Amino acid sequence: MAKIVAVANQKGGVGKTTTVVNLGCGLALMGKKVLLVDADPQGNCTSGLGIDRKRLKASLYNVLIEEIPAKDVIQSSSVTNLDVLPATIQLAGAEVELASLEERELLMKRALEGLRNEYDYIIIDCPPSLGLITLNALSASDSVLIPIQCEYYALEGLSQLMHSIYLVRRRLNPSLKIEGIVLTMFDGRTNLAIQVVDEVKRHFRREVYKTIIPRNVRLSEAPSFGKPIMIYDPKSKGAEVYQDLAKEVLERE
Amino acid sequence: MAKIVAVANQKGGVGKTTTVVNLGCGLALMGKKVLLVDADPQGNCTSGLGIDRKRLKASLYNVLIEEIPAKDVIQSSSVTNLDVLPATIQLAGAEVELASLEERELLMKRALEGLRNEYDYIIIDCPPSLGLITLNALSASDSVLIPIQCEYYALEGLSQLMHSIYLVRRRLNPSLKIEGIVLTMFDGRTNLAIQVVDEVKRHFRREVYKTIIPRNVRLSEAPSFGKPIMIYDPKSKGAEVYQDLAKEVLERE
Ligand SMILES: Nc1ncnc2c1ncn2[C@@H]1O[C@H](COP(=O)(O)OP(=O)(O)OP(=O)(O)O)[C@@H](O)[C@H]1O
Ligand SMILES: Nc1ncnc2c1ncn2[C@@H]1O[C@H](COP(=O)(O)OP(=O)(O)OP(=O)(O)O)[C@@H](O)[C@H]1O
Ligand SMILES: [Mg+2]
Ligand SMILES: [Mg+2]
Repeated sequence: MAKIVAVANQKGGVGKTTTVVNLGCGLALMGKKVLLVDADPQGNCTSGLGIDRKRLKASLYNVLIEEIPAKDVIQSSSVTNLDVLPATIQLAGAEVELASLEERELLMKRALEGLRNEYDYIIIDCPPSLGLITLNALSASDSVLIPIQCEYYALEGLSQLMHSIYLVRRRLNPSLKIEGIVLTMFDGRTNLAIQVVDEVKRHFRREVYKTIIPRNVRLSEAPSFGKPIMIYDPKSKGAEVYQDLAKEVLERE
Repeated sequence: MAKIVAVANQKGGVGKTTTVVNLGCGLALMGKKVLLVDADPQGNCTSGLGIDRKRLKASLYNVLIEEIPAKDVIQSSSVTNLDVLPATIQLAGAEVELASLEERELLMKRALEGLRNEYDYIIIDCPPSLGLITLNALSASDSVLIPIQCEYYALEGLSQLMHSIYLVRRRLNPSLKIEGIVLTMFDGRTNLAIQVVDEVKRHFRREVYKTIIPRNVRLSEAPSFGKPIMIYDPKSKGAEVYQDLAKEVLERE
């Protein structure tokens, strides 16, 4: 029975996609069967795994709006045990199209429920917004994993995100939990980063993972080769810490 | 007669807000009367100028949805010649609420037209998406300024953005031009950044500004004090390059 986890934060560029791709790969390398759902019209998770978006005949858009079965759209990646439900730019139109449909927040939940027996983890990469696509992801999930960049603006948005999670829990998904909070792009040379870490640890002591992701250029190079960091550069700091994060996620089960 | 410029890129965390706040301040310090419009529900531009969002009685949301006059909502900042039309979290609900209104893409244009005589520049900070709020900003603007982070994923999203600009030009705003492309968070020590710069310069030779914004920690510290970089640390590299960018924007007039 799969656990469904949404990786969300409306602040842009905080490491959502990097976490989905590399945590997903880390879990797959430990023998878990993992599906990554790319719910961002930018399709970074799709291309980060080397899938050519232009050659796709269908994507999450068709699953949500035309009710095509998800299993007909899922692609396998170059990593064993790691599949992807891809996104294309068509998804950009979904926010407005979803707005007029019945039960518009629950379409993704319906599409993914049937896949629970096929995987151990289903991880959803959310776009940088709190619109209908992210609401769908939060409604479909058992828990939400929150990447927080060690920067001021990223900290500022946290209370908005927590409020949205509270609203989803009250109206759409009463069992939605916080899977955890992962601090990303940490640069120990700056005071700001240290202050952000202290602040987040103080407010969310139980939720924050011990594993902190440092800034590591190999992590930003890997997507240009369409590979997770463990495949692109297994000896890098980036590969080591995302494998540690995968272990910590499993320990919390 | 003000020039209205949207600062847009659907990729998150590329430096849109940092560019709006610091370019705006650079122009104001050179005697231009500048209005910054915060069209992002995160409200980073509003707080980046030291305005307390919790104490605001009205914001861009009320201007778009309730048709309150923009001039009743505008706040002055701590910098002479620099005003802000603020955003609050209420704006997050606007995407869905706008979807059902007549001429939903033109509401911001109508709201800002009356302000053209009051300012030399009106600069709009867009959220990280290509939804109705960004479409409103592109429809209201004379031109669009595009920040591009020197990273792989940021480069990937450029063709999507250009396509969206083309669609807006065809359907909503025939005179929409490209104001320029500014490369941000450049770290000369990494090959990836150098490759991205070369690639962007090759495809957009005329549009790319000579000024490249390097990664500079003072830029990420300034927002926590609610000040633009020129006020927070006038001698920093960040203050110098954003002043250079402001000069280059004026030279292109
Ligand atoms: N720890 C890290 N060290 C260095 N670079 C990183 C790290 N994590 C992510 N990056 C890079 O930073 C950029 C932003 O990361 P990413 O795209 O994963 O964030 P995101 O939250 O998914 O962005 P968006 O909000 O646009 O979806 C990317 O170019 C990525 O390669
Ligand atoms: N040149 C720079 N050097 C160092 N840090 C920077 C630089 N430019 C921006 N930053 C920091 O990087 C983060 C992202 O920048 P910013 O918030 O301006 O991007 P954005 O595109 O507006 O993000 P969003 O997509 O969420 O609106 C912020 O924490 C900001 O302080
Ligand atoms: Mg992403
Ligand atoms: Mg911003």
